[in-house]
Amino acid sequence: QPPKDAHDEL
Amino acid sequence: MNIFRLVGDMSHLLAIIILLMKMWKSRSVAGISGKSQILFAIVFTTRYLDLFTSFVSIYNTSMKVFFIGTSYVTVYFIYQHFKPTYDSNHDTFRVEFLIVPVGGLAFLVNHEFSLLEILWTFSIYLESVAILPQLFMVSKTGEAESITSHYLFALGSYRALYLLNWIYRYYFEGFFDLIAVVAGCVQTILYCDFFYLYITKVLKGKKISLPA
Repeated sequence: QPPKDAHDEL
Repeated sequence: MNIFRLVGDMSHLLAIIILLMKMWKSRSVAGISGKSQILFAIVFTTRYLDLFTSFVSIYNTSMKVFFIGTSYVTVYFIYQHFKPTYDSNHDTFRVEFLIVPVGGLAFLVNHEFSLLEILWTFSIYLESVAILPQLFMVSKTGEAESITSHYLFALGSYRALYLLNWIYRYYFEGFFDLIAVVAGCVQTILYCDFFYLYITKVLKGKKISLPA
């Protein structure tokens, strides 16, 4: 499962 | 958002602008690896597929659009607009030796076995080695224009700053993404030789020549 707030980075 | 990630994103933005300005002002792509720029276009395309499905912020969306757009403009400049100045004889890195292993690794090691997540993981792994054709080209030509060195310094700094961002987020937000951190370390380590030369040479007005 992707980490919490997945891929909120560029 | 934290200062490390913001400065990192600005450094990334600066690198892309430096590169485009170098091409546009000098009307030349000499010394620039088209293969690395193609890899960056693939990195952004596979990473930002969620551009229309998940909204994080205006900043996030606008930066994604900018990165995707400029990466294709850069590839267009190299292979179409300024093609006569493209030095293909020195841009000979076998990118299939990067894409295939990275593709396989993304398929095997990821957070979730879904198409979007595997493509995101592929993008993270690919970005960590995408600069290799460019560094290889600089070592083959034996030197880099100072503007290209500034481009590489800004580009390498962006992911180094992201490492600090991940340390910050681990301690203050409990956020940790092993895949991004490991790939970010590999990516930053690949620049170390260049960082050393940049700080010891370029900042003293000399030209860079690899291997040192």
